[in-house]
Amino acid sequence: EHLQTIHVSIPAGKTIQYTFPEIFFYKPELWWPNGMGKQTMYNVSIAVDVKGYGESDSWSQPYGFRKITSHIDSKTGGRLFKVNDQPIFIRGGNWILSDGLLRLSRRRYEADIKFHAGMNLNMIRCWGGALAERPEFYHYCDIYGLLVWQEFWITGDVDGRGDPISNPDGPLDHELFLLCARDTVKLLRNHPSLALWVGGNEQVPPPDINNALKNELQLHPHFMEFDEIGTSTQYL
Amino acid sequence: MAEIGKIVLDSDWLAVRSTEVQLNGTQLTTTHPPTGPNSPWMPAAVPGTVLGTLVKSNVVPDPFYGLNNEAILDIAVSGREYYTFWFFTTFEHKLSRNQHLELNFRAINYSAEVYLNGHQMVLPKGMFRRHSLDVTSLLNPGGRNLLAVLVHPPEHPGSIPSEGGQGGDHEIGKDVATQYVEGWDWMAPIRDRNTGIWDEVSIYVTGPVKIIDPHLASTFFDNYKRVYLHATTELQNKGTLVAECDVTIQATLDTKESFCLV
Repeated sequence: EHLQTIHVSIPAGKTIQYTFPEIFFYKPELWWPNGMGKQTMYNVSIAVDVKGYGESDSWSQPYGFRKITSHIDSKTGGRLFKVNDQPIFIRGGNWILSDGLLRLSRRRYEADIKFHAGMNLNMIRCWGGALAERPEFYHYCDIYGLLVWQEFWITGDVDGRGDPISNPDGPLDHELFLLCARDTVKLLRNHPSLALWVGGNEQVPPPDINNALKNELQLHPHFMEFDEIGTSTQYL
Repeated sequence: MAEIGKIVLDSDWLAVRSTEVQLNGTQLTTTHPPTGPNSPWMPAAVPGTVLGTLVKSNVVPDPFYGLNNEAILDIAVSGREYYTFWFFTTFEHKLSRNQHLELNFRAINYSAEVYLNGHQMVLPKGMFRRHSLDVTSLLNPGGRNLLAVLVHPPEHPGSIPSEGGQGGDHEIGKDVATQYVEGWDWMAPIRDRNTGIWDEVSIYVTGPVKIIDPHLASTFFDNYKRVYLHATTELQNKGTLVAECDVTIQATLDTKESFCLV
C-alpha cells in the first residue's frame, strides 16, 4: 500500500512539477523529540524510469511523521510548542556553528548533537548570525530527536543597532536574500527535526523580506487545522 | 554506462592564492594544470575555507590556539585579493548516450568562476545557495576532466575596530553571508570572512530525466490513526524527445530484523 507507480509524460527540454496521489498510512509509527518517544523514520524513495532508457534518476530520504504546532502564549509571551498534539517543555541549546573555519564533518556533527541529546535537551536554536545548518546537521538532529529552530541571516547588531549604527535595511540585495532563503528551505524542508523558521536574531527583517518570508512560508490551506470557531491554526 | 547518482569530490584538491599564479582558468584546465602540491600550490580543504586551507598547509597558525589569530592578516588590511584563491582538482567520468552530468556546489562563499576543460561558467554571489551546472557537453571524451574554481570573498568584508565589537564595522551585513565573521562578544574576527568552497562539491549522473527537490509533508486524522503522506517533485527532461516515464514512490520502515514492510 505504500508503493505507487505513475505514468508521466514530460515534454522535451521542460521541467514539470508533479504531485503524487497521497499515500495512506494506518497508525504509522510517529517521530518524537528526545525524551518523548522514539525517533522513528521511514525511508521514502522516488525513482524515475524512462521508456527506452531505464532508470534515469532516484532519490531517497529518511522521513518522520510528526506534527509540530506552536503559538505565542498571551499570558507569558512565550512560545508554546506541541508535538503530535502533546505539549513539550522546551529545553534548548543555542548553536552558532561547529567550527569557525567551517571544518564541518559528519563525525563532529554526530558527536555535538548526540551530546546535546545526552544533556536532555530537545531543541537547538541556530543563531541568525551564522549558518543555515547543513543537511548532515539535520540528519543527526532527526536521529537524536533534537527539534531545530532555524533563523535566517539577520542580526540586530549588524542590521539596525551597534556603534556606529548599522544599516537597518538588511543586506543590500533583498532579492538575493530571498533567493538564498528559498533555496535553503528546499534543502532542509524534509527533515522531521525542522520545527520553526525565524526571520532573524533579535530583529525583524526589513518589511519586504519579512513579508515575503511570511507569505512564502505559510501553509497551503490543505495543511491547516481549524478549531471549533473556524480560526485556522498553522503548523509545519 | 556510468552509474546513476552522486560522487562527492572531497579529496585531492589543490589551492593557490590567485595573485601567485599568472595563468588564467582556461590555461589551468587545459595546457597548464598544476602537477601537484608544489609551491605555490598547496593541498586544499574542500569543503572548507581559504583560512582552513592555509592552516592545513601550516602557512598560518591555527587561529583558535592562544593569540594565534593576531598573527594572521585580516582581509581589511590585506585586501580581498589576498584571500581570493584558485581551487583545482580532476575527476574522471565517461558517460553513455542519453546520460547527463551535473557539477554541483552546495555552497560557496561568496562568488566564483568555474573552469572545466577550458570552459568558463560564472557562479553568482550569495553564501547560502546551491549551484548546479550541466556540464555534459564540456566533458573530456578521454575521461579525465580538469576543474578549477576561482573563489572571491564577500563583497563587504568590512574592517575590525581596535576595540572589537559586535559585527565589527557592520559592513558584512550588506552581503548575504555569515555575520559573526567580523567578530562578536564570543568570537574573534575570522580573517578570511569564511571565504571558500565551504560545503559539498559533487558530480551527479542522471539519464534524460532528473528528480529535483522533492517535498514531503503529511496530514493527520482521527487521533493519528489515518495519516497521509503528500509528495511533490520537479521532474526535468534534459532530452530532446518527449520522455515517457514511470515514476515510483515507496515508503518503507526498516524493522530490527532488517525486513522492509511494504
